[in-house]
Amino acid sequence: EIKPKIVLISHVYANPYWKQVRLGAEKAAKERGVIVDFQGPESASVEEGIKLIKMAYAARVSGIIAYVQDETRYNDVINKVIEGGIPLVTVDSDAENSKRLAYVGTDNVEAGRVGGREVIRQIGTEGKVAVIMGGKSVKNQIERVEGFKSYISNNSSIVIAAIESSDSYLLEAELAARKILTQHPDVKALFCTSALDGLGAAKAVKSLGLTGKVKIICFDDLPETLDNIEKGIITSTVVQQPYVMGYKAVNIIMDNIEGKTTKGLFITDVLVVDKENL
Amino acid sequence: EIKPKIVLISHVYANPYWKQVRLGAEKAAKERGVIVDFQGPESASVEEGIKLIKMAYAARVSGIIAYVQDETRYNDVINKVIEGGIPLVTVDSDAENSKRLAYVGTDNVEAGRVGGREVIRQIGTEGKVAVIMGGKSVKNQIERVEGFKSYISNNSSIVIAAIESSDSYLLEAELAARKILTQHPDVKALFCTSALDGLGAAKAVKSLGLTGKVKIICFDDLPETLDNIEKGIITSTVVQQPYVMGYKAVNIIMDNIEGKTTKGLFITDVLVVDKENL
Amino acid sequence: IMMNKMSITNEIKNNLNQSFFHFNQYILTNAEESKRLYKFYYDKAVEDVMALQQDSDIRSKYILRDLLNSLGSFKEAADRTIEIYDDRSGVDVYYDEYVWTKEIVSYCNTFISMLSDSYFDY
Amino acid sequence: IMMNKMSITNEIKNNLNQSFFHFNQYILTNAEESKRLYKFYYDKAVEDVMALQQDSDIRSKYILRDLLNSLGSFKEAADRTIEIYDDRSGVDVYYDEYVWTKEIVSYCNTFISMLSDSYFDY
Ligand SMILES: O[C@@H]1[C@@H](O)[C@H](O)OC[C@H]1O
Ligand SMILES: O[C@@H]1[C@@H](O)[C@H](O)OC[C@H]1O
Repeated sequence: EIKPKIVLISHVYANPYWKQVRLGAEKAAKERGVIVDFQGPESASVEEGIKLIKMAYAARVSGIIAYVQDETRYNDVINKVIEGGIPLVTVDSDAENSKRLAYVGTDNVEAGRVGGREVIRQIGTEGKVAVIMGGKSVKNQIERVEGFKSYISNNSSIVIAAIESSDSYLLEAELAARKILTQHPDVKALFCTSALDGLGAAKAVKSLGLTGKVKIICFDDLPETLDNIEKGIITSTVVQQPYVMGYKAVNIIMDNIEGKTTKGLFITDVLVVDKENL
Repeated sequence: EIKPKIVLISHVYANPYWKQVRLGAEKAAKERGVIVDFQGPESASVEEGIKLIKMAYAARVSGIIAYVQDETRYNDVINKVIEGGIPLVTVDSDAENSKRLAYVGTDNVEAGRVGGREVIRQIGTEGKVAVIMGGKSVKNQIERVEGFKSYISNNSSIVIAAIESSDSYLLEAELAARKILTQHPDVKALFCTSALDGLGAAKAVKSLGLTGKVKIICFDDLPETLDNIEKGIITSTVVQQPYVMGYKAVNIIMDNIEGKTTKGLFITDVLVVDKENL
Repeated sequence: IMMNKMSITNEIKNNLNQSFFHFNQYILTNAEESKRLYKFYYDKAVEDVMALQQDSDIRSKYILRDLLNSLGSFKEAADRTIEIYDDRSGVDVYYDEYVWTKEIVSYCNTFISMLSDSYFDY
Repeated sequence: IMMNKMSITNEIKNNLNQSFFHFNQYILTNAEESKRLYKFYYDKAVEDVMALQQDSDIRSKYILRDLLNSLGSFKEAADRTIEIYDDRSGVDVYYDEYVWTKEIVSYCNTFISMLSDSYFDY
């Protein structure tokens, strides 16, 4: 007999950060007697993300765990799902004004502040930096940049020379970094707000012979990111807890299915990792 | 053995206006020893339209006849096709600043003026009208509205109370008409700039009991349009020559394939049809 | 036997698209025969899904469940659209449900493609 | 015999997607083996198309021609990307050709779907 199914919809299907979210979700699913169907848009497309939520709703699945790219455009479909009786939990990026049952993930504004503090720790309170974000209309990216700008502004004279988007693709992050470094040769650090942005920046910095001259502070602990820290190409990274996000989100869904009203905010911590505490 | 193929890409695959363009193209194809592959987006999507041109280019077809939704976004792909050695002719809506070989179709600005003149002939030089267009970013729709506004402005005191878009769908045209007639009960005429807009307006006018009270001046001679003129629901229509467009476009492509340099503008006339000359 | 399953899968697609075609015709033309045919083809699509469920590997069973549920969602949305339309309400009243019905059809077709692909991989 | 054609069609899809995967890997990792495998799988996809061309109805012949030409366009664009990449140029130089290569792969997959559908309709 087949089991009830929870659909987990990521940001971009192939983005390697989401492997950990999936593993955590599958572990919880196994413990609770359901399965997880891992899905995601082929590209960072709001239309595709919304379509996957609608498909899961039309298919009357048992629960939906959804990433939120642009909450102004996600609110209606989230509400439709909840009003239609299917539990929905957001993960990694929230739609706090929707009727979603719960959010599990990083406080992204705070994480941006942590990144700002780290940039100051690395380069001091003067000079120019640039930002590579994983999408200009993507909720958690906007929040991280917001927190970063706020911290930088309140605690330094650092100037943000440019903000570019990678749309969460590796080659596009490298492209953005090369563009920044060409147009702003005096930039002292790159702040990279999604998992592949740091790796793209690392490729650009290395290929332009700027290793050690331009610092990279980024997000997440993909194996390649840690490897680049070891080699001194990436300076430090703000590490999240994707495995816990997946694990908790499934449990919240199952609690709700079993009649327990588990709702609200479940914020996971971040930790800065550099060569010292690698 | 299979024949060379010319791809004809319409505005919207299922829009019945394009049946005549297809028939004219197929007749010329038969005469010239090639086949026509009729294609079109499922919806009025610029992305889908561009994709079909790119697919035909990648497939190295013998020629492309392309409708142009938004020429600022079509120019690059048209240029790529021409530079890649495949003859491309635009039809019904042009990209005059691209490297397309030729354009076959209506002078849409002039056709808008013809529509403006007809509105004045029907309602006089005072009062309010509204416009339903087949897409707010669609080249030939923009041109028709531009010609219409210009004529109205220079020859009357008529006020345009609203401009809505149907995206070239029938139900959406009826929806737009109902919205206009609800919000502007003093509108004396609806000017409808694509083939299904007049039919949608007719459904709305009839269902709201406004037949004869609100005049409809529209485009094209679909059988249902002529039928509505007969019934007095539609007042008059600006008739184009889609069959000739298709026929001529294939011949231009074939001339170019056979070494004859046939280029430029091939403008087809319009004619106003009402109950008198039906 | 795989051949037979793929034929039935293709039939589901045809029946669904016929059902949707006739639903659309009903809304556009108010022809009673169209309402009858919309239901007729829907029922055929559901029968085909149930036939496939009789003999199915685990992966196809999950897809067939999604497909059957989505067909049910299509029927619900189409019936609601028709109900509002039959009440003589204007297009502005039934339009959103009509659009939602169209979207569900595209989801059903995606599940049908997934089903077809699953038969290849076995 | 239809079954065999659909199997070969499915193989074309697999071979193309493998070819693209290895091309992508080469660009991302510069691994020489990836360059070799990109070409290897491309050649297999072309062989499969030519095999189907041997025994084909008229409609499939048109689709097979489009597919074969599109595979050729994919190879051209991928080779150009690799050439620029091998010259040690930065991503800003080969990026557009890389994106164009990806787009062509999606067009090839559309022709493959059309081919598969054509076998059902006969
Ligand atoms: O949203 C994700 C983000 O949290 C991570 O940092 O990078 C990958 C994204 O998909
Ligand atoms: O562009 C076409 C236009 O010329 C006609 O009037 O309406 C249908 C459109 O597709």
